[in-house]
Amino acid sequence: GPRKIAIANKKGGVGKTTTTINLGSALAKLGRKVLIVDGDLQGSLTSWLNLGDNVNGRDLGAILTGIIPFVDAIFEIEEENFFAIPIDNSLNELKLNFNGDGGWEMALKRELDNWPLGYDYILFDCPASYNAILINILAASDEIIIPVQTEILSLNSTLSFLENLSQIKQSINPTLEIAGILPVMFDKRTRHSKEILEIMAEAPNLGNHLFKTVIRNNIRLAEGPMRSRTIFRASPSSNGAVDYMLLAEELIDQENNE
Amino acid sequence: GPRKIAIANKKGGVGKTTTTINLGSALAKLGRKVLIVDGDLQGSLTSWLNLGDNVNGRDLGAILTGIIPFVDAIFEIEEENFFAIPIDNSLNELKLNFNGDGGWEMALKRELDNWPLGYDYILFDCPASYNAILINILAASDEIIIPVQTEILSLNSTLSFLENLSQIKQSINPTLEIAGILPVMFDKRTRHSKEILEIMAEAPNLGNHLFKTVIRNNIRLAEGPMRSRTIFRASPSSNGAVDYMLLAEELIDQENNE
Ligand SMILES: Nc1ncnc2c1ncn2[C@@H]1O[C@H](COP(=O)(O)OP(=O)(O)OP(=O)(O)O)[C@@H](O)[C@H]1O
Ligand SMILES: Nc1ncnc2c1ncn2[C@@H]1O[C@H](COP(=O)(O)OP(=O)(O)OP(=O)(O)O)[C@@H](O)[C@H]1O
Ligand SMILES: [Mg+2]
Ligand SMILES: [Mg+2]
Repeated sequence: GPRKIAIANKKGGVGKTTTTINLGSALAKLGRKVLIVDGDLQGSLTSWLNLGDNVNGRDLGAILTGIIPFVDAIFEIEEENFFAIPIDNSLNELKLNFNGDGGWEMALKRELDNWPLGYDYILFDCPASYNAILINILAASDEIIIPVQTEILSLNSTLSFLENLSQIKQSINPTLEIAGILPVMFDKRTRHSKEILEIMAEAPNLGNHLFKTVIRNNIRLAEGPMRSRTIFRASPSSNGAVDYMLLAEELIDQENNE
Repeated sequence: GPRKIAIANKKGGVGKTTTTINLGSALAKLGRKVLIVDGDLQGSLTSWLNLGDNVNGRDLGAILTGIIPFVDAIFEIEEENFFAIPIDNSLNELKLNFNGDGGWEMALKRELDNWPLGYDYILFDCPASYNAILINILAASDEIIIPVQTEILSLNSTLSFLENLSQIKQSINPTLEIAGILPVMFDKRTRHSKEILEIMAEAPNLGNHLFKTVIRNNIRLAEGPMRSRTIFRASPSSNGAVDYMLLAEELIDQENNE
C-alpha cells in the first residue's frame, strides 16, 4: 500500500505546509501518485491550493466524523499524479474531541485500511497542536518527516517533540518510524544557522535521522502560495525547487531499503 | 489594574514568544513592572528563561486547575521589574480540557480578578492552537497584540484569525480590544516582504490596527535564546533591540489614550 507519512513538528512555522506541498509535487513529477492531506484547522494547505470555496462538506473533518468516506473528499489539483484533501477551517477544535467513545483515535486509520487506494504516497500536513486530528494522523501513518528550522527555539522544541513521539509510539502506534529529520530555512550566511545544524548532526536520536538534503532559506518558497503555485511552477530553477527535488529523490531511494 | 495583553496568532512561528520576552524586557527597562506568562505547552518561553527545572508544580497549569494561587507561580528573572510564570510542558493538552463544569473558560480570569497584583503589564505568550489554555487567556485579557510575519501564508492565517476573534469577543470576552498588529521579520531586501506589508496597510480591519513600529528580520533575535538572554543582553545595539524598544515606547504612548 501507499507510504503514509505525517509531516509534523510541534514547533510552529518550520515549513510543515511548505514541505507537504512541494515534496508532494516533486514526488508526483518523479512519477509517483501522491495524495496530500490538510490536517491543520488553520487550513494553510487548503488556502494555498485555493480549495476553500469548493469544500462543501467534503473535507478531512467529514471523514473523521464518519459523514463521508475517504475517497469522497479527494480533489484533483492542476498537476498530474497529484491530489489533495482539504479541511474546512470553520471546524471548532474543541468540539472535535470526538464524543469519547472507544477508538476515536483510530477513525482515520480505519478509513485508510478500508479503502484500497492506488496512491504511492499520502502526505499529511500536521498542526502544531496536540489535538484529536494530530492523534488520528499519527495513528494512521507509518512514517513521519520532521522539519526543523536551523534556529535554537526550533531545535529545543524538536528535541521535546522527539520525546513526545516515543510516548505516542507506545500508546497509539508502535509501528511509526522516522523517515527523516529535515533541516529547513538553512542560511549559510549566518553563524547561528550553521551552529544549529552542527548541533543537530551530533545530537543523539537526531543526527542519525537527518536527511542528506538540507532545504535552504529561499524567498521563492515563500512567494509560491501567492498564486497557488508549487515551487516548480513559481520558480523552477530556484534553490527551493532544487532542494525539494533532491529530497524527493532521497525519499524514493529509501523505497529500496524498505 | 495591569494591562493584560495576549500575544497571539494562530499562525505558527511568527514571533509570539520572541515578542513576549523582548517587549516585556523593554517595558521593564522603561520602568514598568512586567509579568510574562508562558501559555504554550510547547514551553518555548520557559526553556528560553531556563525555568524548566525549577517548576516543581508551580506553573500556569497548576493555576488553571486550581492547585495553587496565581502568585505562587511567579519567578523572578534576572532583570529589574521583570517576572515570569512558566509552564510544565509535560501537561497533556487533551486532558486539560477541564472536566466540563461551568465556567472553565474563566478559571484564569477569576484568579486574576482575585489577586491585587502590583504589575503594570501582564503579557501572555499564546499557543498557535485553539485550546483550553488559549481560551482562558483570551477571556482574562483586555487586549491582544497580533504578530504577523510579512509573508503570504502568515497574512492569510492572520485574516482568518481576525474573523475568529470577533466570534471569541461575542462568546467569551466582549471587552477584548486589539492593542495592535505587529509586522515582524520584515526584510526590506525582498519584494515579497514589502508587498505583503503594503497589503497589510491597506487591508480593512488590519491596516487601522498596525503599529507604527515594524520589527525587522534580525538574526540577533534568533540568537538571544542560546544563552537565555533577551535581545538587550545579547545584542543591545542591534536592530532587534532598537525595534523592540520602539515598540515598548509606542505601547506606553498608548497608555495616555486609554
Ligand atoms: N526554505 C524556506 N525558505 C524561506 N521561506 C520558507 C521556507 N520554508 C517555508 N518558508 C516560509 O516560512 C513560513 C513558515 O512556513 P510554513 O507555513 O510552511 O510552516 P508551518 O510549519 O506549516 O507553519 P504552521 O506551524 O503555522 O503550520 C512561511 O511564510 C513560508 O512561506
Ligand atoms: N524579527 C526576527 N528576526 C529574525 N528571527 C526572528 C525574529 N523574530 C523571531 N525570530 C525567530 O523566528 C523563529 C520563530 O519565532 P518564535 O518562536 O518566537 O515564534 P512563535 O510565534 O512563538 O512560534 P510558535 O508558533 O512555535 O509558538 C524563532 O526561531 C525566532 O528565534
Ligand atoms: Mg502549516
Ligand atoms: Mg512561541
